Amino acid sequence: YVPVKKPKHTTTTTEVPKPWLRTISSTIKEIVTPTVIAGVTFSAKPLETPDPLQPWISLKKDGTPQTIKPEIKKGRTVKASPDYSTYFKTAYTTTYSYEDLQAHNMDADEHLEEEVFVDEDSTYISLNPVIRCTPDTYFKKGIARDISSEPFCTPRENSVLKVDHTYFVTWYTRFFRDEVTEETIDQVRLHLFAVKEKAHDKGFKR
Amino acid sequence: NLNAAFFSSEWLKNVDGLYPLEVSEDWLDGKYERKALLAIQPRSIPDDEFNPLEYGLLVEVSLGSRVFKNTKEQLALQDEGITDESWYYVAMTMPTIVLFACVAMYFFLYLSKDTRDVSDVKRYALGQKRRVLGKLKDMKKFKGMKNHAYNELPTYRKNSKQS
Repeated sequence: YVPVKKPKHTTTTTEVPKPWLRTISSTIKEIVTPTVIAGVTFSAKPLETPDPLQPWISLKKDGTPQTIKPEIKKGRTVKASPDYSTYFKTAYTTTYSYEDLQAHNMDADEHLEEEVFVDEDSTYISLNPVIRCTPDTYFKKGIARDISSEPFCTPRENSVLKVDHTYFVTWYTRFFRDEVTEETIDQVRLHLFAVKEKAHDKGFKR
Repeated sequence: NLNAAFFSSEWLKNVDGLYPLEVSEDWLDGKYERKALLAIQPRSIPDDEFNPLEYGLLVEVSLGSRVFKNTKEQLALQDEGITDESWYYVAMTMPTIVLFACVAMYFFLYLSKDTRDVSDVKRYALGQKRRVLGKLKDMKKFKGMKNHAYNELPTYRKNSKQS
């Protein structure tokens, strides 16, 4: 005799995140409507007092979200939200002359070329709590695992996507660039194509 | 070409770098699972020049396992005493039929015990069990064997200590 285990009573909220107002570009006001997709709230209103241990959303190999809560252990932050290095920054080369710098170890006709990284416009990026795809998180695909998955990070190859589940497809936003202007492409589209399988590709008998 | 795609999203903002893909059962086309190529098309590449194999990922769309558990609604109904017991009748039907057949067989055998003649079957079975080989002296192999007649064992007079 096995007693029936009843699921624990969980408190769920039916409260819909309310729209909020923000000011972008110092003058333009915008109403932001939060949306909840697969349990992840996008465009949520930032906290009044920023929390350094604010949970963030990571993605499993198949693209399902999982919440990561940063912790402080021995004075160091563990599982902190990811650092994207310079992947989303724009590099500019600035040339300084001797007149600009007046450095004591610089000749009068010498020029200094310095690479400066400028952060991207975070107007819309900041509303996304999910980990972003960078070339660091590419994986290897193919039978020999020798082909880069660029521009995708999730889902991994041969992931099983189950019906009625939501999976986040992520790609590196700066992968597609205009050949002439070198600017990032504005819009992309995803497609799913049917693959013709051979008998031995169809897997095990069930 | 793009006509072969069974799903195409609308044009998305590339800066988001993210798309929530909700898997639909219609994509399976009646199958349990299906391999699919997930491809991304930038706006700069026209539809007729787009090659999905260039930046594509192989994924598997599956119906998934269906685990039948008591839902909260079912548990609430059970708490109120409303239960669906159809499975109970199905589970009990077969053992009941077998039991009924055994009882019927017992009574049939009991009632027909006096009129039943299974001697031929019994005789055949016993005949199979005790096969008569014949006498030993008639056997070719043992023809030369002298079968001594029974003699009494020798007896000796007991001494005083033995008695």
